Amino acid sequence: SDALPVHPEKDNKEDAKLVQDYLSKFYAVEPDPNQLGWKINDESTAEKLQKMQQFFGLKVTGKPDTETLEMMKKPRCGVPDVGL
Amino acid sequence: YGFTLPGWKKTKLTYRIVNYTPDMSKEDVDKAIQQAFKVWSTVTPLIFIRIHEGVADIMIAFGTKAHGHCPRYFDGPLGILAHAFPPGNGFGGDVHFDEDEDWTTGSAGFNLFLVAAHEIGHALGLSHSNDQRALMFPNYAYVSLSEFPLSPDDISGIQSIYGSPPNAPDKRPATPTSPKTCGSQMTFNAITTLRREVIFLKGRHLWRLYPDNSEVEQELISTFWPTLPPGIEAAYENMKDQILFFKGNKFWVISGYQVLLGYPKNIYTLGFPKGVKNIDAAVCNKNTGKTAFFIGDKYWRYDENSQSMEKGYPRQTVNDFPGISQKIDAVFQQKGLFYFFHGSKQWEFDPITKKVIREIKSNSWFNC
Repeated sequence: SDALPVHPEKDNKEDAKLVQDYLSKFYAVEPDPNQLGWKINDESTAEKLQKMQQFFGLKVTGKPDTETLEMMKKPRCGVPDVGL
Repeated sequence: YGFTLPGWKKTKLTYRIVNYTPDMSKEDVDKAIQQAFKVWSTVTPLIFIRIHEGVADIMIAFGTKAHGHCPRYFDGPLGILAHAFPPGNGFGGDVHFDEDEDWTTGSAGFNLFLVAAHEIGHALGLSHSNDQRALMFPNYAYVSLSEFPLSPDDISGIQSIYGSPPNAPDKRPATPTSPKTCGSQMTFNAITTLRREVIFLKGRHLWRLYPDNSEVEQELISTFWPTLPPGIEAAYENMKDQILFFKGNKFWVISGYQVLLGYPKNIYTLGFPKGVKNIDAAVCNKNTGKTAFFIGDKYWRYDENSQSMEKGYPRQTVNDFPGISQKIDAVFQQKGLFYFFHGSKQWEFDPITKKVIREIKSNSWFNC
């Protein structure tokens, strides 16, 4: 068939990057912008994902399902959703 | 709601617009920012004073990607639209907008007033709310500018930091004002019947009326259906005593005032192609069991019995509904007749004779 070749592995890679970027921006504890130094945030990706799903009222699976990915693609504010 | 204490220690705060976006006139940017501050001064004792030089408490700027010494970066078009920092010195209270976005005064692109009001909420000490109706919800959602943008959640949050305004409540509304149904330019986003009632929706409000005794009840949509978002775009009552609400490419089904589980679903499950992004209006003809979905100047027809989209659609609306040539805001059926709404007008249409019977004002149902 002349259907476009599907690259599931590419999509998965892009989705995985989207998830990592999103969680590191909005679900990692942010250092105070006026002080140098970092707070190490050692929660796992699954834990952060569950937090995000809980915040947005999604099914809390800890996995990047379709509706979670859709929510992550929506234009939004850049302020983290958890502890500034 | 959430907040980061201690908030500002003073009630008079200064702000400065450091630079401008080329997307809008300077006057429109000034006005959008000023209106955004007014939203918060309406419900708190805070007073905002604009300065044009020096360092203000709240410095407002447009930038892209890595901008100045800001520790947070922007990401090009879409994604992150703007950010702000909680009260404090240095970056504290500052608001930055991503210049890679399309900033507007209307519903296209991203409305600067709405995003600024959200970011100023952060600059005053609020963090994000997980209440989808709140202005402080993280995701962007356009709501009609005739609506007061703060939800009860936002107001509770900001007043938990600064208290309510000192003036007598009748001078400054501590609760959101709602559109006046008898205003001469009253328009509606969606209208549906529900058994003997007719429900009019606009922004976050709804009005329920019984045409026979013209009694009208106004409520927040969230009072009845907390999980429905504001800004519903279309609604109709099907043949099974259910109402369907549409916004964007999603729809919800309400049965007996309960949102059915598993919703929202995509409108594609009804048979729309991916190209359809939203629906303007919808009505089910109870005499035929066929539902018309109106999108722009065309319409689709859905057979409620077979639960499938009919072949040969979309068709030009005006061909099958002569006289209905404008984009339709809302439509409903009452006593066999259709009522099509566009702006502040409505047209009474007889689907049997296929004739417009008369043109009336949109709010004629409210006995203004």
